[in-house]
Amino acid sequence: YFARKANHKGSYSLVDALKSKV
Amino acid sequence: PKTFKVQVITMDAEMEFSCEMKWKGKDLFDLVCRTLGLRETWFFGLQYTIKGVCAWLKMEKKVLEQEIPKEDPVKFHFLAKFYPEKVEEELLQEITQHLFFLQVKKQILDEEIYCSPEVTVLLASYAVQAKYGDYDPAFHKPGFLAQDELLPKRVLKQYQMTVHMWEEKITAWYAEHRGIARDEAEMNYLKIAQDLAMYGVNYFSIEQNKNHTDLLLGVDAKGIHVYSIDNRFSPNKSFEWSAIRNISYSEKELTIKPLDKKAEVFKFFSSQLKVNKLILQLCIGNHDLFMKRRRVDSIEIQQMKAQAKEEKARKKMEH
Repeated sequence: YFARKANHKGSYSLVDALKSKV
Repeated sequence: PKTFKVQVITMDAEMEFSCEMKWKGKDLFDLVCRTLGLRETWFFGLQYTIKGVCAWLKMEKKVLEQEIPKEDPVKFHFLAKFYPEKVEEELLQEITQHLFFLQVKKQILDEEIYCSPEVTVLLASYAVQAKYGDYDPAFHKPGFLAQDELLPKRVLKQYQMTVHMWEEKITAWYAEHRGIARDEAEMNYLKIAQDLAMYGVNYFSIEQNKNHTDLLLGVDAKGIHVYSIDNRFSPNKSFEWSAIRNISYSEKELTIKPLDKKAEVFKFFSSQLKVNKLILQLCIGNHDLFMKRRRVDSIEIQQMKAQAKEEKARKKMEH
């Protein structure tokens, strides 16, 4: 759910993080 | 193995460690926690400053591969990075409470957290109870607080009161706290402090795309908030963690996508890429704790809660 595509880009999906912890 | 020296500064101590060159951030962090006897490690981090920007040591990366200041010893501050939503429910160990108490007290005295004069006096009285124990007029003679930093400078300047008058005011409250043990006094301090508007918020200067209005972004235990530059107390806009779908950055731009697909996507620019990385790191950490609080406690937490309860009962008996 946290993805770093390049050194200057990052993304965090709260929805995916929640799904993975349920 | 080859080593390098590290100095770690906590709120009340300085320690020196020899680190192996290959150590990851986690290795050093765990060693510090073990040395302190701290188990509620998830609130804390090792902070350093690089080119005027504050940063936190990453756990999974080698210490020496991070952009840390080139000094000998390398200096880190061991500080709370994340705050609980409710101190009385989440801070279990006495050491954790004590470190939070010291850190929040410093933020209030340094005016990083605004606090009204009335409340600063009440907070000071709890800090005095924690330090001196029960008030005893035979022992605590006028002037006994002369060496203690108890109130923010702004408050001292705001009123035409002598040091003696402040001491009297604080002592009047202090005398009311008779029978409260050190850990209780510190917890009472935190319970009041956590209701202050600026408590636990990490603020960042941001610019909005279109009209270049300067704003502040705040990240805390509950979510992300947007403030006008001149009002750090009440946000114009708030995104609770449970209402956010995704947070992403590209260079200096950061985007918050709400869960509600019809709601407006919030885009802004921060001053540096480095700041965006820090904002996202704080969001991930806070969101992780937010989810953790809403799940069943782990065995470790259950044990710690039971232990804390026992300890409290034992202390109360002793007291």
